[in-house]
Amino acid sequence: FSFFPGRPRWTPSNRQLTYAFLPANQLTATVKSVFSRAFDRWSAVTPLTFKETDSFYGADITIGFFAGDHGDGEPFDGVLGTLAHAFSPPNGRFHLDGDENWVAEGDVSTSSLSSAVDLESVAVHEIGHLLGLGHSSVEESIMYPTISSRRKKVDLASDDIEGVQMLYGSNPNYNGSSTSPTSTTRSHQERDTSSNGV
Amino acid sequence: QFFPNITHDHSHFPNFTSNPAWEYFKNFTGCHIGDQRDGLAKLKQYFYNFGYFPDSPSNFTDDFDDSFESALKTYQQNFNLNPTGVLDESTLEQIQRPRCGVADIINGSSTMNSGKSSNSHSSNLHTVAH
Repeated sequence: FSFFPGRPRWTPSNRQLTYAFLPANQLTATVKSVFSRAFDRWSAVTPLTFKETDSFYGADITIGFFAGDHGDGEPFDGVLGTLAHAFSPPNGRFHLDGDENWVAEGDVSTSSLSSAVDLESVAVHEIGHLLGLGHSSVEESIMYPTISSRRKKVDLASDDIEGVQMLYGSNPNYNGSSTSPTSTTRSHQERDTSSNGV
Repeated sequence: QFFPNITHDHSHFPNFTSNPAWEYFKNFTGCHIGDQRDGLAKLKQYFYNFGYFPDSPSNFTDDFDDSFESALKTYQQNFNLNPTGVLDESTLEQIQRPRCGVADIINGSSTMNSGKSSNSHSSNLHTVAH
C-alpha cells in the first residue's frame, strides 16, 4: 500500500463522513446501492462510517459521472482507458467516466460486452483514494491500479486493510479476517475471469 | 451507460473496442533505447500522466531516449514486470488495461515497488491535481 504525499486523511473529528451523488446524473436506487456496498467494505475495517445525504454541496464526498473534459484538468477518454479518479482527503471528489459500460448488478464476467466494467470494483478502489490510500503493487489488492474489463474484484486484501488501518485504526468489530463472507467464491471467480484482458 | 441487469439485451449498443489511443501502443512491441517510432510521444504522454515521466509534454519526441527507458523500467517494477526497459508484449498488455486515472507517482513519491529503491526521477516528477 501507499499513501498520498504528506499522508492526508480525514481528521479524527470527522469520522462520520457523508456522501452525495451529482443530482444531474439521476442515478437509480440500484446504482446508489452499489456505492453503499463499496463504502461498507471500508467501514467494516475502520472506525469510519458513511452516510448518504441529499445535500450535494454539503457532503464530504461527492460522486459524479462525467464524460470527456469535466473541468478538473483530468479529462476522461471514452470507453475503457481511464475509468475513474478520486482526490485525496479532504477533497472528497469522486469522478467516474460516464462513457464506460458500467455494470451495476449481476455477474459482470458473463456480460456480452467485452468492455463491461464492474461498477462496485471501481467504486471500492476509488474510495480507497478518498480515504488517503495511493496505489499498490500487490496485484490482489484493491488499490492495484488496473482492472480488466468483465472482472469483479471487491474484497479488500490484507494490503488494503493494513494501509487504511494505519491511517484510521481498526473497527472494534473487525475480526481480522475477510471483509466479505463470500470472499472465497469471489476470489475463485476473479481467477476465472482475469485472463479476459481488454 | 448502465447495465443494471446483466441479462439485458445489449444488441442495440455499438460494438465498442478499446480506447483507440491506447490500442495503438501495441504497435511499439520490441521498441527499445535508440529506436525512433512514430507516435512514441503519445506513449510518453501516457507515462507523464501517471507520474513516470519528468519532461513537459511540449518536449516529447518520438525518440526512445534514456529518460524514457528509465521511466519504463520504473513502470515495469511497479507492475511486477521484468524491468528490461524494452517495450515487450507483457508491458504493452499492461499499459492497455483499463485503469484508475490517479497517478502512480505523485510529487516523486511512490511506495509501489519502485518506491522501495532509489529512483532517478524522484526529484523532478510533475505534480498532478490528485
